Amino acid sequence: DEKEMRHDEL
Amino acid sequence: MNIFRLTGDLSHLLAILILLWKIWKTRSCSGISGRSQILFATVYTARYLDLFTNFVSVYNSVMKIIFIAAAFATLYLIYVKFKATYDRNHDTFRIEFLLAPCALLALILNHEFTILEVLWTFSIYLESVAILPQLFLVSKTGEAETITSHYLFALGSYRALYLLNWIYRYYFEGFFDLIAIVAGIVQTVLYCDFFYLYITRVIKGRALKLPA
Repeated sequence: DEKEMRHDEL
Repeated sequence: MNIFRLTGDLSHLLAILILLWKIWKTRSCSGISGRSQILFATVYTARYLDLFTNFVSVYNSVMKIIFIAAAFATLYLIYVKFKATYDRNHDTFRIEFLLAPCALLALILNHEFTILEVLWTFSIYLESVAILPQLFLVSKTGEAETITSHYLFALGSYRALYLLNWIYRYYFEGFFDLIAIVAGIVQTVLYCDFFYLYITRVIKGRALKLPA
């Protein structure tokens, strides 16, 4: 989901 | 993972390593703003607390650990090991004027009102302005060593490449994060003046001296 996509970035 | 994201991350990593290498090799941190480095260490610590809650990939975790470790190693070199070479008289930017508004903004504008999400948002806002003490130091002394300008160029390029990454992700994955995008634009804009000087002077082999 969106939250996971955000936390994937550094 | 797209090419912009990967080159952005590598540029970020390169910047951090250039800085550590410069300080270690010259045994001096002159020209480096300890205050900006305090802000960066705060940024990584606040953002990468998700190491304990979300596992994304080995790449992701390793990079986060390197960023945090390098940030604290840099602080150690500036404030302990090579303390005598630290330019404290020129490094006078008041960081509370950045910390307080970023903290307030993170409390108001965030994705979710939880401790981790507010800290994540705070780190995004703070990162966008964390370079200001360093740019202030360069403007105060009117010059930067060539290696310091390489550091700044790599660090500035990283967020600019992330902007391309977000454009890519918007078109191909339908994903966008307005908080990160707006902060990323602010962050990149702050480097524009420096980018101009870097391209017109440093690449041509001249030292980075500000026009009087």
